[in-house]
Amino acid sequence: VTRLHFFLHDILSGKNPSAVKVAGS
Amino acid sequence: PFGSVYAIDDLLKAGPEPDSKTIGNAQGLYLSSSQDYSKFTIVMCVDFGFTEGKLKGSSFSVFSRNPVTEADREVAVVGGRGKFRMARGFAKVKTSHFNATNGDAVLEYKNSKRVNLQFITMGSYVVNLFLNLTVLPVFLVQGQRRKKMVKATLVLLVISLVGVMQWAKSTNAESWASRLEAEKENVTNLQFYFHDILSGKNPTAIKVAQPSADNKSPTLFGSIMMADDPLTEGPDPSSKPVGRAQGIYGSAGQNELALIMAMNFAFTDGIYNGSCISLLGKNPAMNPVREMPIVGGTGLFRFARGYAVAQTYWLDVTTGDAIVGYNVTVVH
Repeated sequence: VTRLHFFLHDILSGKNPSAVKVAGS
Repeated sequence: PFGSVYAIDDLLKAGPEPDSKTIGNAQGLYLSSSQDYSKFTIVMCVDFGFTEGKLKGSSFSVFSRNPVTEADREVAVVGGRGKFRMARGFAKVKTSHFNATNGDAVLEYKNSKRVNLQFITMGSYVVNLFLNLTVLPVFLVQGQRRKKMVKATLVLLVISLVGVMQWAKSTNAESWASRLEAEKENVTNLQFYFHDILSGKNPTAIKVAQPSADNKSPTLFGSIMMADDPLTEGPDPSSKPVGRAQGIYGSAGQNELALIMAMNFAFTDGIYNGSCISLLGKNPAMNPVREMPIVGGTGLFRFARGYAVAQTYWLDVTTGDAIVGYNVTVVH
């Protein structure tokens, strides 16, 4: 068993978003 | 927004602060999948890859529903590569920070994974051994304290163990569920070629989604393809067909050509006709050799877990057409 603890940074704003909408309204 | 698809290439960091140490990337797709507008629920097809320390080059795959608006949620880890090869597990997810205006979020992940779990869960004798190892020391300490007689303690232990085994078997029975003895596992190795044709009148993969026109990513970040690619025995397209690779792959890297692949390999040849394996993971397509997790299967490959090693045999850089050799090892 391996245990990990970390934080995911999901950035939709600004010039370099890390997540972009690719389909849908 | 039900039906929306997001491509992500999010940083994984050791802490919630934006300047904390980067330890990897989460690359893949979020699919907005709830029609209940009071809740925001997504389905994640995401590869969590690590770039630091002992886990550098290893990743695990999450394919799971994630009810984002709930405070504490759990998502399923279905496979992995590198140090997480054959992994199964789960992650506890908590929103650490959320900006309702722009949607930015920091999410806390606490993962637990068991690697090669089948060696513990398969076979009742192994389960009993596992129980014995956890129960034995308790009996031993109690026996010594009470009687100070090692011989008597050992006799008591044997009797107790038989009881424990019987109890373990009897408590498995429920009216709505049954537990069966596991059969012996097989290891199968498959070698075939994957033909991904984007050009011409009859492409086998077509683009079904992409970001808005003003997003000009050099890695085509966010483009999603639907594929129905032939699989053949040899690299020649006219060699014997052995199946089809059906599913989606999308560009999930902002700084590298990294495809998140959610594909089903359906075989049509010989005893494998009608059997399938499911692949979910990251394919850094420009690397000469890449590994991706096999996370399940049907037919002869029920319960399959394993890994696929892909090597590009031929690539037309102008059209993107490619022939890729796959060597797949599955335990099932």
